[in-house]
Amino acid sequence: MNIFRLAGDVSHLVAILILLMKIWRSKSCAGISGRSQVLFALVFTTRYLDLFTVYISAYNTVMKVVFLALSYATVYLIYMRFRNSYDSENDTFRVEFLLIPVIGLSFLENYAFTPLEILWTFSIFLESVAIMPQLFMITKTGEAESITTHYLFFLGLYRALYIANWVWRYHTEGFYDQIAIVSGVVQTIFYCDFFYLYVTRGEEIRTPS
Amino acid sequence: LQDSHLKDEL
Repeated sequence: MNIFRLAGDVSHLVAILILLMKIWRSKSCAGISGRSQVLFALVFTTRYLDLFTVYISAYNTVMKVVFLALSYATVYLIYMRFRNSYDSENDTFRVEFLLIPVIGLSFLENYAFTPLEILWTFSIFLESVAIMPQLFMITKTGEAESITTHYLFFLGLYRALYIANWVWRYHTEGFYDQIAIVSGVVQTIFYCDFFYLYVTRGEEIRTPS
Repeated sequence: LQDSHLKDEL
């Protein structure tokens, strides 16, 4: 564990909590892409299957349970509890355009052709594109509420910090995970455009529609 | 350098 990874995990947790609290407090999921949240729940489900088979550390186990619980809670709030405020009109990104290439790639590029490894690889590739429906929705509605931009900021920051973590681990322990690094860089690149808007335009973001 | 497959990262 290093400071970059810890900061990354904290940033990730903060992002998830920001979104969950926003929906819970405002009793509405307007402007939130339910499709992205379903994809994130799928990412955690396919990545944390080793929760019951491999014990790495208390931190690792606790964080996996927390991420799974919070992501399913978010999906539940969007599609069940506050479904009447779900903006299905604008949440129309074709997720099959993400799932099919990701499934194909995870069968082609993986460390081992075993169910657990392929599902882990699937979750790594899927995570890099899971935010697309949300970014698509923002361009479609032409705006993002300030809290949503904070959510996206911390979500983008988390994977950027993981890149620093991979550089650090490469130099200190010779560790590198090629699939995670390539996918993590792609994921962070998707946020660059948003980071620019977030920094230059402050909280409210209006995308040039 | 090795591709560690130990999934210790979240």
